[in-house]
Amino acid sequence: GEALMRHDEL
Amino acid sequence: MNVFRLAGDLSHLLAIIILLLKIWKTRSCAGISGRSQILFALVYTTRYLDLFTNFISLYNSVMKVFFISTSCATIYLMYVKFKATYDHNHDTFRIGFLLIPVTILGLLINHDFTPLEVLWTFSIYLESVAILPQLFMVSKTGDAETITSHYLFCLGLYRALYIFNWIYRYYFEGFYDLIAIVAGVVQTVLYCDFFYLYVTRVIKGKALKLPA
Repeated sequence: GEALMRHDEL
Repeated sequence: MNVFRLAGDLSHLLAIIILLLKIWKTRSCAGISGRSQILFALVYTTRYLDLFTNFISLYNSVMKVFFISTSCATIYLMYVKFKATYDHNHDTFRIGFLLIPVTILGLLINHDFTPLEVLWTFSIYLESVAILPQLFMVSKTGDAETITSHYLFCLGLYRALYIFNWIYRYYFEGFYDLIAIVAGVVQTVLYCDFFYLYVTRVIKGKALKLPA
C-alpha cells in the first residue's frame, strides 16, 4: 500500500 | 524507480564515498562537522528500522545497510581513529535546537502514531536540517576544502533530485507524500546559498571562500 511506497524510498 | 530517483540515490552514495575517501586519504576529518555526522547516523538508524519489518527489494536493503554502516564508520573515524584532527572548536552548533523541535513535530505530524512511523517521520524531519551544523561550521571558518565542497554538493543534489522524483511519481503514479515533499524542499532550500557559491567558485577551480 501507500506505506510500502514510502518505505521504498531512501 | 525512475531516472531522478536513481540519480538521487547515486548522488547520495557518491557524497558518502567522497567523505570517507577524504577522511581516509588525508588521514584527517578537519572541516567536517561531527555533529552533522551524528545527526545523519541518527537519521539512517531511525528511518531504516523497516529493514527488519518488510523486505522491499535487494537494491533497497543493500542501500539501507550501506547508509547505516557508512554513517557509523564515519563517526568511528571522526571520534576514534582520527580524533586528533577533529576540529571541535569550530563545531559548536547546538543540536538540541534541532532535535527537540524535530521530535515534537514527529510526534504531532505523522502518518500513523506507531513507533516505526513516528521514527520514520522524525528521521525525515531531522534529515532536512541535519546539515545545519556543517553549514554553520563552514560559515564560521569562512571556507571549506574543495573535497568537502564536492561532498556537500552531492549531498544537497541528492534531495533536489528526489524533488523531481516526487513530481514524476505524482504525475505518473498518482503517489505523493506531503511529509517527505515539504521536508525535502526545506532541505534543498538550506543548500541554495552553498550551491550558488559552489557553482560560482568551486566549478571555476577556486577554493570555496565565503565573502567577508
